Amino acid sequence: DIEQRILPSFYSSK
Amino acid sequence: MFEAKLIQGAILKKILDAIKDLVNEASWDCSSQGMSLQAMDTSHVSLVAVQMKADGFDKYRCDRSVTLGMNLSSLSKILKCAGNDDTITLKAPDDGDKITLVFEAKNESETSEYEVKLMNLDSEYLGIPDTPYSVNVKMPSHKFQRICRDLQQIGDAVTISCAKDSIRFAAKGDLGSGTVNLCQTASADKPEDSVSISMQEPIIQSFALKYLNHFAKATPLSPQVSLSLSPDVPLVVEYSITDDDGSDFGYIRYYLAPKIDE
Repeated sequence: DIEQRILPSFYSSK
Repeated sequence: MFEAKLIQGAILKKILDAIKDLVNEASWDCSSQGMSLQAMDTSHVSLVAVQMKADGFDKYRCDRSVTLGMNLSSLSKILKCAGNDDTITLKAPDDGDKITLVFEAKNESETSEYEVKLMNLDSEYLGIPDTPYSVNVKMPSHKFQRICRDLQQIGDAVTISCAKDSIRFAAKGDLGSGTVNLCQTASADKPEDSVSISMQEPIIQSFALKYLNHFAKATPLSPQVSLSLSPDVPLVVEYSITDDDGSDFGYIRYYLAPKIDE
């Protein structure tokens, strides 16, 4: 299955 | 007091066209350096970052940093009232609840003035590290737009792969499949038509075409687009913003989280 990731799982909040 | 005047108002119209369908509300952060914006779409899959440098404006005054939160579709509607050749001036008092836009037609005595309400937005900012990417591709922006549009006829996702001196865009769906292969071009006769590929390691990644087609709305801003990819990190799609003289005014960057095979 191909899953769409979201950006906050790659970059942290600042 | 914040005041920014842009003789080539069309640039601001194009920037709004490139972001308004991706993010509905966002804050412009205005400082002595210039105007910038960072916002994610509601699903948090993509992010747009815009920078307009202070020295790219024909007049720029920002006594203290201000955050101008606004509904971007409202701003876009107002900017549609400006002609392509109009000079656009943005004005905001330090503690006001609205921004004023003044449009001046060239060589005419007509001036129009509009106001847009400001909003207090709880913006979430992401810290994006400035890291090197495995693959950097520069290609004509209209070609990227065409590829994304064509492949969305075939499927929802595009698989981008890069090896040696070529980049491949592939999609498949119920009706069949499609691939577009671009090779690095040798000639630099027309730099805006060139394809250049810099690769540290081969890569293969999949992305939702819906978002790439949103990003391609920035095509009128720049003849070239830059794609940066690394394994298992978001794709960066960058359009540099230049004025009619070719001076660097800033950029619009989009980040898109990959689709990953579980």
